[in-house]
Amino acid sequence: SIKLPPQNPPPRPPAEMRRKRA
Amino acid sequence: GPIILESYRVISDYSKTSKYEINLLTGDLVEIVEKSPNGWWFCQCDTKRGWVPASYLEPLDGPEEPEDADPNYAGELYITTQAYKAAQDDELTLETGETIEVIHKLLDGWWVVRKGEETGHFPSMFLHKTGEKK
Repeated sequence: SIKLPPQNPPPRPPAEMRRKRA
Repeated sequence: GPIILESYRVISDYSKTSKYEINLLTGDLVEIVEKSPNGWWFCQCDTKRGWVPASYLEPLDGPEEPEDADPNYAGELYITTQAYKAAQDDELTLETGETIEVIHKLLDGWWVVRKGEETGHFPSMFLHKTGEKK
């Protein structure tokens, strides 16, 4: 069964993704 | 009929921080079971199942396709349900109970919000929509 998602904010996107978006 | 799950590719290694998450290695393929708007997605990878950050995944089909909704520069009013102190320079620090405008709901769970003259990222899980119109 699926538990509730973590109650802390997920990590920000890794550097690879940030470069791609920039 | 059978349920076809969306496949995503892992773009960066991820080490889990709680027992309901799973570890990811760059290049792993995962199938998405549930997308929570707070930026945690429930997925399965081989025999493992658990939550992973959406920001570490890209769609297997057409990674160039933007999946995020368009920004809404008019802004939607939300209220902060928890305080958050910016950890990076593109984030906003806000106290509990502040009214802000959401201008871009990103799937990774870090929405772009505006408070007065300031704009920055804020965790969507600490925001609650207000009923009022501006």
